[in-house]
Amino acid sequence: MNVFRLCGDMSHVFSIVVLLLRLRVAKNASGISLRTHELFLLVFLTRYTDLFTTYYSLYNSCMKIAYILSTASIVYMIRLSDPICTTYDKAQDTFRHWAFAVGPCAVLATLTHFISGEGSGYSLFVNIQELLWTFSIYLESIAILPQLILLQRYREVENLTGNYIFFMGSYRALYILNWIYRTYYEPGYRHHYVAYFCGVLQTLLYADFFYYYMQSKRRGGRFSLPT
Amino acid sequence: VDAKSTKDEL
Repeated sequence: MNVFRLCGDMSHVFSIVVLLLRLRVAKNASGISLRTHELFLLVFLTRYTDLFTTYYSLYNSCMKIAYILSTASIVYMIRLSDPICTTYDKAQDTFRHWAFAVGPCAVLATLTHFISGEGSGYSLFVNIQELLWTFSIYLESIAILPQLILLQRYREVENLTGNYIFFMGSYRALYILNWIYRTYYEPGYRHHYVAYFCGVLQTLLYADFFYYYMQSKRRGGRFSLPT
Repeated sequence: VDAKSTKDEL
């Protein structure tokens, strides 16, 4: 564990807490994409199947369970919890996440899994687990898209929603620094280029948002996106 | 399954 990864994880946790608080306190889900959070839930469920098979550390296991439970409760609140669910604007949350996110990521994951020969020599179970892990890496990189597109529609960005996206983006940017650090200071550290590629892609998707977020913070005014 | 890679991260 290095300082970059710890800060990245904390940024991730913080973004989830900000969103949970916003939903609980404001009892309002407007401007929040249910589809993004369903994608994140799928990411966590497919990546953390190793909860049952490999023990890394208490920290890892607790965080994994916390991510799954908190994201599940966000999905639950937006979908089913009254009165929050009545404020969710389904008509605006239109990104076709099955066709343009889940489907392509499943195809890409299958292709890279077999081309890389990653699972050869392992049991079928491990192969499926590895395949799901690769799928989750691809899917995480673009899971924020429905939320960013929804934001473009509203233009005026609420403070808490803006903070949520800012911390969510910072998390993966800090992970990139963590990978560089580990490459230099951890002998025997094994590279997963798919994860690196997706981590950079994920961070780039936030770049535009970061720019306008910083500008609005500097001006100290309201945060709105350009047309 | 390899430890010491991005797989021991979150």
